[in-house]
Amino acid sequence: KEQFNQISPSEFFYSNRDLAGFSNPTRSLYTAVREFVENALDACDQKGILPDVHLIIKAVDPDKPDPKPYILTVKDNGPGVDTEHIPLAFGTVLYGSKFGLKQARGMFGLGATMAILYGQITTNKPVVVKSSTDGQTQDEFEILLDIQKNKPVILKHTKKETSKQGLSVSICLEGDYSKAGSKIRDYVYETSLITPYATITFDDPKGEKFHHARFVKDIPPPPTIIRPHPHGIDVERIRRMIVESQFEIPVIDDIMIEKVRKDLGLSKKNLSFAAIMDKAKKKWKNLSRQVRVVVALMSFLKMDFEKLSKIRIEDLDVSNKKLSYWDFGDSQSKVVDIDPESPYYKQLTNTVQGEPLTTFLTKRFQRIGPTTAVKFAEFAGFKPEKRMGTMSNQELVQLSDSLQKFEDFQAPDPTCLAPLGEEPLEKGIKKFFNPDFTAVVQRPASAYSGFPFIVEMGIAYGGDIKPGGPHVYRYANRIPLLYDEGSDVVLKVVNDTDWGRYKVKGEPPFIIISHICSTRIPYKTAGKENVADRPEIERELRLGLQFLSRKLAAYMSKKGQAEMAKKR
Amino acid sequence: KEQFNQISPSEFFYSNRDLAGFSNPTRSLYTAVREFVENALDACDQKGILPDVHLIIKAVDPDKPDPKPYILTVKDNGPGVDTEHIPLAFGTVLYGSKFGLKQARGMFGLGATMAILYGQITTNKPVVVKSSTDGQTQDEFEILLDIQKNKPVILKHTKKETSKQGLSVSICLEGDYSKAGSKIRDYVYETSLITPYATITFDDPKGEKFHHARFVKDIPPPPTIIRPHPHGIDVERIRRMIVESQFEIPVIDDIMIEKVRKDLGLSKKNLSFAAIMDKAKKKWKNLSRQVRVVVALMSFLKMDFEKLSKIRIEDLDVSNKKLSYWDFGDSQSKVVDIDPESPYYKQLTNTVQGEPLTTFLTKRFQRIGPTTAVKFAEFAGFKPEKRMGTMSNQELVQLSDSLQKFEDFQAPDPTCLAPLGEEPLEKGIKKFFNPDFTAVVQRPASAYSGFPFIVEMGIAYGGDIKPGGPHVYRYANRIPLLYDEGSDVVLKVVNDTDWGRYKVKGEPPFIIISHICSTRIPYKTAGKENVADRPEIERELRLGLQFLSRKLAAYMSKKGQAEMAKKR
Ligand SMILES: Nc1ncnc2c1ncn2[C@@H]1O[C@H](COP(=O)(O)OP(=O)(O)OP(=O)(O)O)[C@@H](O)[C@H]1O
Ligand SMILES: Nc1ncnc2c1ncn2[C@@H]1O[C@H](COP(=O)(O)OP(=O)(O)OP(=O)(O)O)[C@@H](O)[C@H]1O
Ligand SMILES: [Mg+2]
Ligand SMILES: [Mg+2]
Repeated sequence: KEQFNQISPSEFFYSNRDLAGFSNPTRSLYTAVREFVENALDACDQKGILPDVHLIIKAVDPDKPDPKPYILTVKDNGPGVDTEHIPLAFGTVLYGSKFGLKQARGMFGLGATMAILYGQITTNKPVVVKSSTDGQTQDEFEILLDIQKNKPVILKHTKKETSKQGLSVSICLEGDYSKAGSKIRDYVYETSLITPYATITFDDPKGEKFHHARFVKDIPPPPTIIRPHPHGIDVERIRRMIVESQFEIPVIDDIMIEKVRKDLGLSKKNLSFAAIMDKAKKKWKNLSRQVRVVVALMSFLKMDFEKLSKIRIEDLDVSNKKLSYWDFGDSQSKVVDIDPESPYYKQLTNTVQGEPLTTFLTKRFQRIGPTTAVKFAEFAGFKPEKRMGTMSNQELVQLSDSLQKFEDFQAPDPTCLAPLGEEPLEKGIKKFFNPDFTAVVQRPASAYSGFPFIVEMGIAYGGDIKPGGPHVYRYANRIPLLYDEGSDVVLKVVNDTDWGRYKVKGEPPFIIISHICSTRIPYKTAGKENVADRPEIERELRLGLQFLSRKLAAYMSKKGQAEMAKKR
Repeated sequence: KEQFNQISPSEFFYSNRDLAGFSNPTRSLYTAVREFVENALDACDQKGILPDVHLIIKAVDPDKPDPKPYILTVKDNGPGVDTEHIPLAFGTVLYGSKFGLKQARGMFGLGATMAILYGQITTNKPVVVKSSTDGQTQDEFEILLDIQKNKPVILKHTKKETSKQGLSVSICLEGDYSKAGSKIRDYVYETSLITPYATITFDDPKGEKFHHARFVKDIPPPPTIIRPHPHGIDVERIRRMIVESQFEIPVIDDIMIEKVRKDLGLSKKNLSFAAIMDKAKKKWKNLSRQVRVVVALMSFLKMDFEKLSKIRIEDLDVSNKKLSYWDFGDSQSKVVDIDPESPYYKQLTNTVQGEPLTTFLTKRFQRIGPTTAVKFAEFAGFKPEKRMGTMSNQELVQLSDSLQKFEDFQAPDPTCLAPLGEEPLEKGIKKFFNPDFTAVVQRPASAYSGFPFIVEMGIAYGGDIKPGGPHVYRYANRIPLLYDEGSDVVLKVVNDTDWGRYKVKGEPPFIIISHICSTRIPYKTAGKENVADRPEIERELRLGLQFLSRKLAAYMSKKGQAEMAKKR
């Protein structure tokens, strides 16, 4: 007999930690650094705080050979995390604050907890999290993970005074700094290049300090969540949007009646039905939707508050224009007709049948105006006033397909994106590579599957750059990607380029930098190592690289001429 | 204020379905085929049934252009799934029967549910599962997924008579057969090559039938779960093994007392304490562990059954040799001393303190004999009789590290693996490629991180093979891998080979086939597209390829001489 089991997501990622970048002590030390540093930068970005991030790696016993236990600590001056969220944020997999559609480094709710998990299973030590959200009180937690249940186990929790806001997380994990060290140092300076407004300090196990002070003072605006774009839609997403947009008939209990009386200013008075309706008409503009629905129901029931408290609404059948209720006084069900001519009819049907299609489109999606909404309705084969609550399953699919196929929607809104910008990118390249030649370009915003993205690229030659190029530096949402370049879309584009055509022969000293920022980066793995070759992204990279390669060719040409001139 | 959310694993894979191979209609149609066919083959393998797998893909509306809805059905003659497990197996992510350590195609508990999820979000249609475990009654389920809750929603469940055992699963999903078709046809014949004892039929949307009859009658033995190997260990795994091996002090309630009386043959008699101990001594060999512990406790309490029913055991403090209990009669806690000279002392301490280290090793791991266990204890710095329940956290880490570092353990046991075999591999290559030259090799068993694996490879030249080689065919646990070869360890090894040295010039007509089978394939993604370059696996592939390349070189040399002779 087959033995079936349900495993928790932490159990899944524990058994398959390669999928999240924790395959061995070298890679794991690197990934743990990445996950904590990126959390610190995300937190500061979200609150508009110029980030100060301090990374410390110390060997527990420096004389032992690698791999061995290290203590990894990352401190930031960010907003910290509230007391009640700390154990879950760090002790639970698939728990986080970055699931919404916005440009952020984090997206899975997985990273910090995986690093802590890896530490725990290699050294049995709990994570220590210290957080202050107000610069006065600091929470200090010692947390172990219950991997089978995906729950934190709080070993210790103390509060004490502090003078600094921010968060510090510290784990003990088995790592191999002798192998991971150069990649970690690269990660640190590459992060500084793409995040010039952040100050990053790294104290390494050998006692060396790497200090990258911020060289730019303007911080990008905090990322904002945007509404979805129709091209990224599927039936599940539409269903959920309809459920959100639909309004339940409120339960008319004493609390509800009290609320209606209060909003109508009738808490103390016991007016007749007619007087109540009159008062409601006067106050209509300021009534909440819930109260309006109750008033509408009262209008059909022709009841005052006294009578209303003695019944319970059973069903609202819009198509047959019947409202049924249970009368507690007579202990039986009763039915009233709903007059479609009544001014309150619309209020009730809106509630049950949902919004009209055009309202659904303009309100729930980004950048759909009323004209486009009507045009789309025609294209999709629906009446513009079709109620969302009356869509059959077949019609939902028809709507979903049409939303993806309609060509006249505006492109996804890129104003929620925070690219680095051509000037800071050039500044960073010059700072770190001191090249003889630099060119940068920011491509116009584009989109894949409804997600807006912007590609920025840079090319540089000579100076301190080592031969053996092109050396490719890849970034996604300001995260340096240092592994698995072989299956990344950027390398595909670089390797497809015939560099000889651009007068670049042999393996000369030049670098290519690419940065893709989007509300959703299509990573190939949960370890965020490389980006999938979505056609739209590949296209922007190609166009960007062509543009830069021509500039490089022009430079190489001049350089070649200058050298020829010298020889003569 | 940051808004925190917990998402379910189905929600995670819904939002990140690229990670599981469902990135677009072309890829998704392929991956869905893969997941269902592999489930069918796993199920038959597990029960020693020669598999008959029938794959059907039909366009819902053949005249529409791709991408469009298809109905994908996979039927097998396997053992089916029991009624109570069907909704969870197909409607829940991270639910399955293949989490144990054995060679199987499935390992994540994800595949079938993801295919069903993709179908549902593109066409809003439920999955139809028909299953018969006895060839007499068939369950038919229509299931929708609650993606947010990771639960199945059963729309319909009927039972009817049937004459065939097996399972059929059918989904409606948006696919692109015009683009995925050739990969699906390749997948089918490549599966036949590596699973020669399976008959696979494919009815494609154009009405074509591809029939691959089995060409071998022997089915490999069903995969068996093996014990872990010390080299794959971590602290979490050791903790769990200790918890499993530890025995709780049984609760001594009336039910327990009744059981002890029954096992001692004293249900009817009310003997004195001394007489009970006497009887226990006589029956000792046949008493269960639970009963022995109760007898041991009674020996220290010096109580008969009557008195025993009036107390409750509170604590057993072995280090201080004290047993404390609550006396209901006097309403107070009492303590008795435990005499370490007593023959029952050992019984109690075993229970609380767990097994000795040497027993833990020989019983819980594969292939550790008593001598090796003692040698290891010395290496790790423990007394061989050290009780597992008395390990401190520091000692657990010391044990875990030592288990990974000790060099004198036997290699992991490969007898649980089911490689294809050199002869069937050669037969399959000849059947499908009709080459002029073929060579195959099965490398000796090896291991990575405590997981045993076997590499088998084949090389073939000429015949029906198209030029432009080497064409590389990769397999892992009998699954053909058709995507992302660029980041697969096999391509790394093939591309590192200087084919000119083996007299293979240009892009000649030759193929290389590799098959890795293991209790755990180190896939890089949850979509099972490519295999990570673990050093041990890479080494075996290199040695295998060297061996085959030399044989190819010898053939090319002969071939070259023969052609020269012809010219003269
Ligand atoms: N330094 C920090 N300051 C403030 N909040 C933090 C910090 N580190 C983590 N968090 C919070 O903890 C949550 C969980 O972090 P975690 O890294 O596990 O997931 P994530 O960042 O949301 O996604 P990803 O797995 O892609 O990194 C975050 O969403 C964030 O809200
Ligand atoms: N055709 C089938 N016959 C018998 N059992 C099946 C069949 N298909 C699926 N199952 C059962 O359903 C479970 C879930 O299948 P699913 O494909 O989701 O996960 P898996 O095969 O265990 O792992 P993976 O995600 O790696 O494929 C399987 O473990 C198996 O027990
Ligand atoms: Mg994170
Ligand atoms: Mg499966």
